[in-house]
Amino acid sequence: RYDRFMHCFDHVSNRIDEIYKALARNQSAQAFLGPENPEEPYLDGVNYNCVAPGKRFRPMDNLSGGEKTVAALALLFAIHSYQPAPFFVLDEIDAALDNTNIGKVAAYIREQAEINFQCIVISLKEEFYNRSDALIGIYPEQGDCIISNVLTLDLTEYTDPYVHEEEDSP
Amino acid sequence: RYDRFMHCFDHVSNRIDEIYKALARNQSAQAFLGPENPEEPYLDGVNYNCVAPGKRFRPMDNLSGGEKTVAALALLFAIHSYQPAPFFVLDEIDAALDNTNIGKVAAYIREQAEINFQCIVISLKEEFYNRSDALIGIYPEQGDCIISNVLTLDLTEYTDPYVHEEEDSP
Amino acid sequence: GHLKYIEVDNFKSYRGKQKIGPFKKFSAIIGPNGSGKSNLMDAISFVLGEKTSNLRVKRLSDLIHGAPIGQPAASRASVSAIYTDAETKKETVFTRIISGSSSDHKINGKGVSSQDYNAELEKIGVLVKSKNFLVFQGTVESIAMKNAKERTAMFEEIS
Amino acid sequence: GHLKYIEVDNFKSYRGKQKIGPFKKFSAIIGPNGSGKSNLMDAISFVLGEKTSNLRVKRLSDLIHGAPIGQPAASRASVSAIYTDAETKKETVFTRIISGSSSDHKINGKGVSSQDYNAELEKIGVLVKSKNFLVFQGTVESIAMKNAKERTAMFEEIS
Ligand SMILES: Nc1ncnc2c1ncn2[C@@H]1O[C@H](COP(=O)(O)OP(=O)(O)OP(=O)(O)O)[C@@H](O)[C@H]1O
Ligand SMILES: Nc1ncnc2c1ncn2[C@@H]1O[C@H](COP(=O)(O)OP(=O)(O)OP(=O)(O)O)[C@@H](O)[C@H]1O
Ligand SMILES: [Mg+2]
Ligand SMILES: [Mg+2]
Repeated sequence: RYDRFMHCFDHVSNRIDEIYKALARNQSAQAFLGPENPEEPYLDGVNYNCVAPGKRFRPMDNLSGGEKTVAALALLFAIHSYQPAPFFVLDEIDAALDNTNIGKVAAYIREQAEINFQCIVISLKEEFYNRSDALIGIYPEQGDCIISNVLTLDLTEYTDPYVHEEEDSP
Repeated sequence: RYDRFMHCFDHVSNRIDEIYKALARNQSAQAFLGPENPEEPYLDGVNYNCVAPGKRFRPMDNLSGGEKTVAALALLFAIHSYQPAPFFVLDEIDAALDNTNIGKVAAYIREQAEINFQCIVISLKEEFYNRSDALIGIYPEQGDCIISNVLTLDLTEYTDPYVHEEEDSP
Repeated sequence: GHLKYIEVDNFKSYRGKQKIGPFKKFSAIIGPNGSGKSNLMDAISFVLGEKTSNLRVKRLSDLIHGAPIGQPAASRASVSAIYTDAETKKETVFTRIISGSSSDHKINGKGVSSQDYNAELEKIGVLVKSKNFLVFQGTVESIAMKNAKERTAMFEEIS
Repeated sequence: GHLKYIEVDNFKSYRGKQKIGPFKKFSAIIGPNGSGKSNLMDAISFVLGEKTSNLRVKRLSDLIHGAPIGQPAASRASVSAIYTDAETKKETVFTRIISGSSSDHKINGKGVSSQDYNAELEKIGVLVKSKNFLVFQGTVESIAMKNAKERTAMFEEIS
């Protein structure tokens, strides 16, 4: 039990800092996981702390809405690296993100989708979904109750507007 | 106690349908409040139901994220009509709204701000804040901890892009 | 491997049979408020074994098209997920069917028990119980804001 | 009437004295994630009497600039709201000051008790207890999703 727990914990805590740096596109970002009780970690809690780019260490509840979303995605992707599900389904995860962070998160998902996992997102923001390979458009039809109809558009047939995108300079 | 409660309740429930229609820019939208126990309403609960434009009556927990936001704003503004605070402060209420609903909610706030109440909103979406009279821009400065700096821009000095906007045809 | 198609049959706001896809490496579901985007996520979550309370309904039968307004379009509804293996390119069809107050499971058209169904899903890395690949609307921030004990419990489930 | 200016002094991420405004009929606060937008809403809520738990801090002293990283910029912080009456155009300055673990109140520069302060706010229609004019980040949907009993309680408070 101790071994399995530590094996998982070590894997995720080694990966989380590098994933957070990649999501924030900034080497000064830091993320770390630390057990409250290092001898028997499964008996107590596990702390999670993120230092946003350009800021100092402070408690997690001091983060703003957008900063919490980025911290959450780093943890989500770090856990996935230990136990890789074949795909993600993410429903409006961009709601609290400003356009800069939308660009960073979408670029990260775009990179990972090539090599690591399939990603299905639901989004209202063009800045987010214009980086995908395919759009699944849902449009409502009136009836006694709403009827959902579906259109699919393969974006890979069009030239990619971001193909010349330079790596964001952190 | 009964009188005061009923006076407040009657006022709000009379207004809510008209406010919901105005927010949704659609006469087929309906909103109503109903006491579970009409003789002594303060002893039991008060039900709230909204019928989104083009849909039929269904339980409130069936609403989508965006539909819930519009229903919530209708109730908020209906309560305000009974007990008018001089201003509102609304922090990213547009997070779950699509661009059409952002346009409707921003136009409603714009109209009401002229006659009824002052409104201060926090938003990340240009489609929402470009209808305001003034922008308060907050930008961070690096330091030991983040330092917020403020810039103010009076938009009334520029021509209003929406001044020729027709009433949305429902 | 990856998810190729989804087929819904009278599931929530989707009336009748509809084939949705193909899903690419990075696909985006878009559409106006209330059009049925989260319902599509509910369909994917349902076919992978997600429990009713996370599908925004109280009973399985509320998932049938028209049920919330008292006019269910049929007595059954179903969702199928067509999954393609990365190496062998072999397709597996996972199907979950609502009939009455319980659900049946099929793999490639053949009825199986829910244990066998979940075992097959685990083989491809889909562990719905630990749910580290589904993020429902409005819940992303809460992943970072769990308290220390909840986080330990999360690690216990995954390891 | 309406809110004309806000003056913050070492409040959360606002260092030193800053005058923010003027606020028009419909003003929008914009800026990147983590820049301090919600902190400005916290400043407005604080000066109107909002309690600490709704300002995302555990203790009043955490509101002082630099406190969360153990380097408070000062031992005091304050927020003033300049309010203009619609008819008389008379300005009233409401000020709330953090000193140690309690807060002091002033109206037009004169110290008053918190009861008098709240009474004066009620005269202009600001009833923080019923909070029907402040919507904090992430809470808008919950206004519609209260259960029937909670809604009755809301009406009780307002009437
Ligand atoms: N069983 C059902 N039969 C028919 N319609 C249903 C059923 N269950 C839910 N609905 C309807 O589906 C609609 C909600 O769809 P959904 O939550 O997927 O919207 P959405 O596209 O995610 O919107 P948003 O962008 O606002 O989140 C609601 O209007 C609801 O009434
Ligand atoms: N007392 C304080 N002194 C200095 N900085 C503080 C203090 N309290 C909070 N902060 C910092 O202020 C920042 C948060 O600001 P705020 O929540 O206002 O962001 P925001 O502009 O609303 O962002 P978002 O768009 O993501 O919601 C955090 O980075 C936090 O660390
Ligand atoms: Mg949705
Ligand atoms: Mg904020």
